Amino acid sequence: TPIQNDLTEYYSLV
Amino acid sequence: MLEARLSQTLLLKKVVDALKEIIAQGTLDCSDNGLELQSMDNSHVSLVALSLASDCFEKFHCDRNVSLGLDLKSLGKVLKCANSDDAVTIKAVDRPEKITLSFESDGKERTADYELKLLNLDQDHMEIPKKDYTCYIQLPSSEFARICRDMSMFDESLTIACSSKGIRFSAKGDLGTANIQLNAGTAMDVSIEVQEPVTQSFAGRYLNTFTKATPLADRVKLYLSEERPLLVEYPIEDYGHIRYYLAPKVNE
Repeated sequence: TPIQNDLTEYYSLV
Repeated sequence: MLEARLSQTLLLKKVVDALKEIIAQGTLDCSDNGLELQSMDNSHVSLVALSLASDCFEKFHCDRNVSLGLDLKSLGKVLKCANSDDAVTIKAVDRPEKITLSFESDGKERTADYELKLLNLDQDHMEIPKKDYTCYIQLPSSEFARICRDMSMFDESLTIACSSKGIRFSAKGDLGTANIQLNAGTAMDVSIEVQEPVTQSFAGRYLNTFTKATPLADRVKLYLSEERPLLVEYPIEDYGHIRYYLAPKVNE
């Protein structure tokens, strides 16, 4: 089953 | 200080309805240009970004940038006290501890003021790179809401496959399978632009939450690229938008 990725994998905090 | 007046509370009600199920609290950044809010949900799977330009307002005055930490459930409660066609004025002083919402009925026969305590929230602002997406779809927002609702009966996971042939939504669960194919056309007014085909899976419950913004816009825009979060955008007339970003599910 696919796992849910985290948005912070794609975008960085500023 | 901030003073912003909308001729109808309805817009604010719709905006708060579109936000409050995905985030409990958020910081509204007010500047001369208008209002902005960006916040991730608690699980860091999705992000919502609101932008409302100052010309959306009948009157807008913000001489110094001010950040308002809002509890959206509380704001929703205050807005329930107003009729949709009441005018609303939002006021906050510099370094505010509270905001004032004043509602006026047509003809000012009835006026009501509410003060709402503000929260001191940690602000995590995400940098979202401005890259082009390889698939861009526009469809009626009610149709998108219907697809998300129907698909979620079948599985928690919804797969979106976009190619030059059209866009296909599918779900597979204990009940069976569901497939909905939309092709570009004028009857339903679906437009599909594809540079490279994309297939990605997403959590249906988040998509369903995004559709709380349906009353804000007749049309919704979907942006997809392989290995990137989905962007679901609801324009707010010509004044701004609510954008939702959703991290895809990935196969291990």
